Amino acid sequence: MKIWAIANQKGGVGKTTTAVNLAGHLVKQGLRVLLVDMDPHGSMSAYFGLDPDSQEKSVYQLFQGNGTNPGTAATEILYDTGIDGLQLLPSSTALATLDRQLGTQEGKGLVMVNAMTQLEQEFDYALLDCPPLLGILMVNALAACGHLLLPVQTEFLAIKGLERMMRTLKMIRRARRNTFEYTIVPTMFDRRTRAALDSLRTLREQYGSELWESVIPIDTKFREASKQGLPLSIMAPSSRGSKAYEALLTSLLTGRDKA
Amino acid sequence: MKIWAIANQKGGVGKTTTAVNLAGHLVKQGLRVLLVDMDPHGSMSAYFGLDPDSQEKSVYQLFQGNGTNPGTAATEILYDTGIDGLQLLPSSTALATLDRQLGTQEGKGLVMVNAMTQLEQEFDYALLDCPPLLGILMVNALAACGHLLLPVQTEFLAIKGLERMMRTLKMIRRARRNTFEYTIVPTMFDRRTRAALDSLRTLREQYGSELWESVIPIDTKFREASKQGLPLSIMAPSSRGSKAYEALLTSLLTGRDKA
Ligand SMILES: Nc1ncnc2c1ncn2[C@@H]1O[C@H](COP(=O)(O)OP(=O)(O)OP(=O)(O)O)[C@@H](O)[C@H]1O
Ligand SMILES: Nc1ncnc2c1ncn2[C@@H]1O[C@H](COP(=O)(O)OP(=O)(O)OP(=O)(O)O)[C@@H](O)[C@H]1O
Ligand SMILES: [Mg+2]
Ligand SMILES: [Mg+2]
Repeated sequence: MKIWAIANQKGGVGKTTTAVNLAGHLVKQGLRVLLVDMDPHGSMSAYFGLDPDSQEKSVYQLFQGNGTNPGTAATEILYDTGIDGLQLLPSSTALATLDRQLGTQEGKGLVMVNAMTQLEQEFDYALLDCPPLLGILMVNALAACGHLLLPVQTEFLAIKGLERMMRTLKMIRRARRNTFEYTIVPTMFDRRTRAALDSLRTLREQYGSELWESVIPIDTKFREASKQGLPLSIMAPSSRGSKAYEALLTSLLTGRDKA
Repeated sequence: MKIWAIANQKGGVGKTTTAVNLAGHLVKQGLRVLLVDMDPHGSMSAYFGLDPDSQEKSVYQLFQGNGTNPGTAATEILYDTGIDGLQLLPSSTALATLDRQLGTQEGKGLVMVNAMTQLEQEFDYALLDCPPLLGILMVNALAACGHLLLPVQTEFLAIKGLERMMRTLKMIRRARRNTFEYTIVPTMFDRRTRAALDSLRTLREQYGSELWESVIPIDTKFREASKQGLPLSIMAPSSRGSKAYEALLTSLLTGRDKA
């Protein structure tokens, strides 16, 4: 099983949209895919019709084990999305209390590594959707992943935010023995505005081959898809947005960004 | 001094943009305004040219006091934005560690209340920009504010997220003796898409007078303004975005949503 994390401390850049739509294209190729919602706000779980406020079986249970009691097994919290080949480990709003609860307790950085090991025979890909904060959940996702995807909006402040994120990543990668590769993905690209074109050029200059060679364009169909609870690859496969994520997936599976 | 908090657990809905642009219009009326960046990712501080990774004087210092040692005084961390009448209490990435550090320590819920009391003679308005997470920082902002602004994107999942946010707010308002009023502000409204029109109608049906009667439209000038480090009221006062925030401010100061 390959494990991809999707993270950025900046809010609203398209993390959940990226995870759901890449998963949508992976299952179209007949692959078995696990989506993991690690955001206490639970937009991905809401996307599939769940309510994170009342979700009894969630990623939160995975963190409740301790030395003697192993905690809930990941297989017990799997939720079937109804889409062939696509399962979900849902979020719960209780995840927002983890940082306070776990405080400086050791050893909570490997909960997701253990959970993914339990499921590695069941799936071909696992996509971990992170909350917009550097806390215990993102640290767990970065410890478990083999490849990191960084959605970034093509605008000035987002590029400044990415610089900060990269500094944090260097620290985390150094602390891990086996490290992960990463791909920066420009999202919500509006080719009509000068600011977007300038920002894309700046990103290309600064990050070179770490940046995916294309972009995800603005497409209002993403919002409609979230209402239907379907990835765009199923709801509108010939839309601009769907084709862009298909191209991203191809480049992650075969090309320069091989993940 | 009136204290307004701007919060929503969903990322990227326009919290920072709302805080900066309301402040921009307040100072145009000759009022003295304090912006407070409580987001560890520090987009507001970056907007004014600061780097949250290397910010020695920040909101983080306010939380370092304990029983015997009062911590840094808020007046010592004030930063002058260079815009007449507008000062900033900057963010630091160290804020991301607060939840883990403070864990279940009592009494850390009133740090912002105390800091605002120290500054209440210096300013007419204080605008607290929250991170996209229900943690110690948002709890502090909600304890200190007299009025809460909730930016919400006009789309399906954002409305579901607002329902969860409102449930959380009911809990927090019940725990506080003196409560706060709130106004829901539709942001990034794109009148060309059907999904936005439908969502706005749903919001109006669900929230009635708790929803501001107008909307903040999509305006690409917001992105340009963030590059210049200026509110739109200064950079492009006759733009759609600037006029919309001016109308919101008028309704908060005088009309139905009086804050
Ligand atoms: N390429 C795109 N074109 C248009 N809208 C988009 C695009 N990508 C995402 N969106 C919309 O932007 C909003 C934010 O996207 P999303 O929720 O995926 O971001 P996020 O980074 O996961 O946010 P959070 O920080 O809250 O987790 C959603 O309403 C989504 O439908
Ligand atoms: N009305 C608008 N029209 C167009 N772009 C907008 C509008 N409001 C905000 N934006 C842009 O959308 C992005 C997100 O806005 P902003 O950073 O203010 O959201 P936020 O809720 O503060 O995000 P976070 O959850 O990370 O704190 C920014 O690039 C901003 O310039
Ligand atoms: Mg998300
Ligand atoms: Mg913000």
